[in-house]
Formats: sequence, C-alpha cells, structure tokens
Amino acid sequence: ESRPVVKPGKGEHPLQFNYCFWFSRRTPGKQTSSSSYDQNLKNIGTFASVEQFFANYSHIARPGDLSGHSDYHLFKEGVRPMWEDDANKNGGKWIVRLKKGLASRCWENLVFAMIGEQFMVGEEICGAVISIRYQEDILSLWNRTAHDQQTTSRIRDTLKRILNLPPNTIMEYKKHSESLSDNSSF
Amino acid sequence: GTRIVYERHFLMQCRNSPLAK
Repeated sequence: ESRPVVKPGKGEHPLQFNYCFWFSRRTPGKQTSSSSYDQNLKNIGTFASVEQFFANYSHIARPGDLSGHSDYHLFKEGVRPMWEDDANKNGGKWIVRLKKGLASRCWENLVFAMIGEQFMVGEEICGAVISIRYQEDILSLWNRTAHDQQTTSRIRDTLKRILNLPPNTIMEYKKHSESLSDNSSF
Repeated sequence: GTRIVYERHFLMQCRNSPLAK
C-alpha cells in the first residue's frame, strides 16, 4: 500500500481510530455476488480527526436525500465493509429497520457515537452501514465477535440509547456467517 | 490505555470550527 497515512492536522482533535467512508449503489439488473459488491464499493474519504470527519461528512449527501438502492458505510481504516474481511468473518451486526424519513438523523447519531467511542466495547466495533431502500431504510452496526453475548448486548443497549427510537423498534442480531450461508443481503 | 471519547455536543461544536471546512 502506497497511500499516505492519514494523520490529524495541527490543532485538530484526534480520534481513537482512523475511519473510511464508503459508498455503494446497486446497478439495476446486475447479479449480486461478492465480487460485484466489492467492485461497487467506492472509498470516499479517510479521516483521523474530528475536523477531518466533518470536512468529509459535510460534503456528502445526507442518506435520506439519496435515491434508489444506495449504501453508506463507515468502517475503521483497514477493514473493508465485507463479511469476508478478517475483522468481520467471525462477527455479526445489529440491524435496525427504520421508517422512511428517519435515516439521516439516525445515521448521524450512530456515526457520532462511533467516532466518539461511546460504545465502550474495546476494539469490537468494525463499522456501520445505512442502507437506503424503497420501503424502509436499514441501519446496521457491525462488530468483530458474534458469539460474545456480553459485548453484543452492550452494543444493543448503547445503540438504543443513542438512536432514541420508539421502544417498540425491532432490533435483530445476525451473524455474518448466517448471512453468508443464506445469501441474504439488503 | 486511555480512550479518546467525544460526546455528541462536543462534536456539534467542532462542526462549526473553521478547521472542519
């Protein structure tokens, strides 16, 4: 890798981890496979500080303003937003289905909590995805170790608190190994 | 070690900083 290492600038507030924003959009009519998914992923920026985060975040469209079948991914630098990545292969994700109109606010709450280290689960968080779909939008938060129930419960509780969603909102945990075997994808 | 934690309200303040543009 010859890419320059991203570092906080002078006077900026460093983050615990560097992160990358990714964007993907499903091409209508194309077969979904792991390789086409990978090809559709576009890295749209890496940041190491709060200020660099806003320089990226403020210049990309809010998820609620996107149309069609689009996803934003925010992952720690070095982790590709794919099940097969070493950081993800034993992991899973919390899935929250959102009524239309909530995506931008919920995504912002989640992203702020993630870069601000609000989850308090060590190195467990891998990244987050907001998936814009026709009927509803889907927020997911990925962690490294799907079988660690103490960690996944803690993530769920923090997620509930920071999203501030109605108490009847359904949250579902899914291991990536299950997603691989049933070939489900949003 | 120590973790770098930022609360939401602090991030909102940084959003308006000239460095963040």
